[in-house]
Amino acid sequence: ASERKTYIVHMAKSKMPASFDDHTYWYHSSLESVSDSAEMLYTYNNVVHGFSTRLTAEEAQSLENQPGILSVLPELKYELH
Amino acid sequence: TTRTPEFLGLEKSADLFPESGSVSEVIIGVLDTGIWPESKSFDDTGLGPVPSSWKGQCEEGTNFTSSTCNRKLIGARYFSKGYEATLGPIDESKESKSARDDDGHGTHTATTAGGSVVTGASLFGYASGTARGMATRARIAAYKVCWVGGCFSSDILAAMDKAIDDNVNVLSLSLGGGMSDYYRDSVAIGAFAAMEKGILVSCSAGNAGPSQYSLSNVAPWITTVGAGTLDRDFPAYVSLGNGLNYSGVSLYRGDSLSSKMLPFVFAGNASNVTNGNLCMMGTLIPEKVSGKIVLCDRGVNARVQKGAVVKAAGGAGMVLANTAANGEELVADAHLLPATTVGQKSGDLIKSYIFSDPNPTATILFEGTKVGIEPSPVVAAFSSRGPNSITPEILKPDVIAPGVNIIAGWSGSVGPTGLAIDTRRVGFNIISGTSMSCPHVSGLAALLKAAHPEWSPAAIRSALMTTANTACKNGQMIEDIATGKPSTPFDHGSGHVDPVSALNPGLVYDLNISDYLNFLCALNYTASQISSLARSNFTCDSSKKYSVTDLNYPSFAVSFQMGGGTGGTTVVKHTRTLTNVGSAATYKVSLHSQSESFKISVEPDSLTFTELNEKKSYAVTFTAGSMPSNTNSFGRIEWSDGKHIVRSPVAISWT
Repeated sequence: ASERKTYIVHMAKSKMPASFDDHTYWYHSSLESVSDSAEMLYTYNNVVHGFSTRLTAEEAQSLENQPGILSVLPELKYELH
Repeated sequence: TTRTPEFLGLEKSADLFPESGSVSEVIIGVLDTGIWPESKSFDDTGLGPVPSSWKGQCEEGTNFTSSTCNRKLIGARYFSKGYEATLGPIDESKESKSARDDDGHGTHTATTAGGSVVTGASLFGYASGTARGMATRARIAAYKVCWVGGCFSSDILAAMDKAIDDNVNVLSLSLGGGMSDYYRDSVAIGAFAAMEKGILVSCSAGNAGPSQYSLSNVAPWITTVGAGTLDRDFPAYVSLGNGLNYSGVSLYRGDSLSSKMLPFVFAGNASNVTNGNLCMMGTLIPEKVSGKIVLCDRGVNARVQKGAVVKAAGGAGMVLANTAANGEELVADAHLLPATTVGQKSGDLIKSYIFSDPNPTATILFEGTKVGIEPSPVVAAFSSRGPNSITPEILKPDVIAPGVNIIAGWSGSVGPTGLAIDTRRVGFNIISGTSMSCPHVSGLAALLKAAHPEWSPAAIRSALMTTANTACKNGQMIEDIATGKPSTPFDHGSGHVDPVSALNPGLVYDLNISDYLNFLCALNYTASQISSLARSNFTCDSSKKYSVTDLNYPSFAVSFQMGGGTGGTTVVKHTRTLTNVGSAATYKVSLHSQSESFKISVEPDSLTFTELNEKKSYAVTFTAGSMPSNTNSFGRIEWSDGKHIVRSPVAISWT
C-alpha cells in the first residue's frame, strides 16, 4: 500500500478557485493536500491540464476525490513498434 | 531509405512536389529513442535558416551539446523524469541522459521521415543506393521518450506538450501501448491537443498481426499506419544434401560457407530442454552443434539472438524457420554468422529432410539484393489488423506504407543486430516494423503540408487515404502475406499510400475540433472524460442525437449486431461531407460490394462543385441481412469526375 506509482492527474482548469493566480500553484496545493512528500514530475500545459506525480494508491484515491480533479490515471508503459 | 522513394513514385514525379523552400518550412517532430546527430542523413548543406516559427531547443546532456544540432536537425530534447521515477536513475554507462540515440530506432525513423540525400548508402552492400527521407528538405526535431527500460506515458505526454510549444507541423510516433479508451491513452490525449493546433499525428498501427483486433493508436484524430513490403528482397538459399534448394532471406555479410556442404542439425535435437528448437540462450549442446548448420524455430527470443546462440555454441550457420505465427513472411536480419530465414512451408520441408536423412547436410548461398520483386506491395504478416477494438465504427488502420526490410540511418553506438556482442558499427541499418512504415507517412504528410499549407491534418490524411492503392504494381489486388489471399480493409485500411495522387485528390473529407467533440459525445463520454481528453468544458447537448456514423471519416466500418440471428434486414446510415480542393467538377458515385450479403446506396449519386472549398454532403445506407457472427464483407464507395477517384473502403462485420 505504501508503494508509490506514477499517476497523471487531470485537472478541470475552469474549476480553479479564484484565490489562485496561477494554475501551477493550484496543482501544487492539490497535491500537497494528499501528500507531504510527493513531487511533481511534469506539469503539462498543452496536452493536459494537470501534472504527473508519484503517489501511493491511497493518496491517488484521496486526490481523485478533491475538488477540481477530473481523473488520476496510472502511468502506462508503451513500446516501440 | 533507398528504393522506397522510387517505389512510392517520389523520384519520377519530383517536379510535382512543392518547391524545396516550402518543404524546408515544415518541421517533423519524432518521439522515439533519440537521435544520432552525426548521421550523414542530418547533413544540412543547402538548407536555409531555421524556420522563424521554431521555438524548440537542442538540449544539452550526455555527449550532446547545444551546438550538436544544425539546420537539418533543429531540435533535440529528452524526457526521462517518468522513466527515472519508476526505474531509478539512468545508468549513464549504458545509455545517454540526453537526446543521443543509443538504440538506433529513433535515428532510423527520423531519417526515414526527413533525412537528407546520402549517396552510397548500404548495409554491408545490401540495399545500396542513394538514401533519402520522404521529405528531404523538412526539418527534424527529436524528442527522446524511449529508454532501455521502455517508454513511459508521463514522458510521452511531456514530449508532446513540448513539441506543441516548439511548433512542429507533423508528429511521428512509432510506438504504442495496448488498447485503452482514448481518455486513458496518453498518445491519444497528446494527439488530440496536437490536432487542435493543426499538427498531423502519424502513429504506427502495431506489430501484433495477423491477429484480428490487434491495432494500437486507433483514435480518429490519429493517422494509423500499417506495414507492407516493397519490391526488394535479399535472397539467401538453403541448399540441402538431397539436391533441393529452398529460398530464404538474409543480410549476413562475412566469411561465407563457400558452398561447402556441412552437417545439418535440428536445434530441438541438439538440446536438453523442451523448447530447444527455439535456440534460447544456453540451451544448445556445443558437442551436438559444433561445425554444423543448425535449424532453429522462430519465436520467443529475438531472431538475431538465435544466431548468436548458435554461434556461441560453435555452430557454423543457422537456418531460421518461420512457424505458423509468421507463415511465409521473410524478414531479413544482419546475423552474426551465416544464416537465412525461410518461410514455414520451406521450414517444414527442410525439417522433414533432417528427420529422414541419417546424415543431413546443407549450405547457405547468399545472393545479395534483388529488386523488382512481384507481387508488391503485400501486407506484412506482423502488421496489426482491424477491426478497431475501441470504436468498431472507425476503420483502422488508415493506410499501409513500406515497413519491411527498410534501410535508414542508424546509431553509431550499437551494431545492426542491437545485440551487446555485436561490435560492428554501421551508418545505415535494415529493419522491419510498423515503426518503419509510420515515418514514411509522416514524411509524406510533411510534403503535403508544404504543398497545401492551408489543409487541416484531417484533409491531409483524407488525401492520403482516398488516393491510396488497393492494387499491386502488377494490377492484382494487394495480398496479405499471412494468408496468401487478397488483403482486406481490416489489413490495409484504404490501401498503400500513393503520394503523387495525394497531392491532387480532388475532394477531401475534412474534420475539425467540433466534429471530434461530437464524436466523443456519440461515444457517450462523460463531461469529465471529454475534459480529460480535450481540456475543454464542452458539454454534449442532451437534446441532440449524436452518432459515430456521422464522423466525416474517409472510410466506412459498419458493424451489424445480428450474429446468428434469423430473418429480417438491418439498416445503418452514415453521412459524409466532401470538400472540393480541386477545380470545378461533377463527381458521380460508383458502388462496389464484394458479396450479396449487404447493399450500399448513396443519395445523391452525383455532386457538383463549382468553387474551391465548396462542401457537399451525401448519405450512405448500408442494408444487410442476417449472417453468422464474425462474418466480414467488404466493398468501396468511389466518387469520380473522370480525372480523380476519391475512394473509400467499406468494411462490414456481423458481431
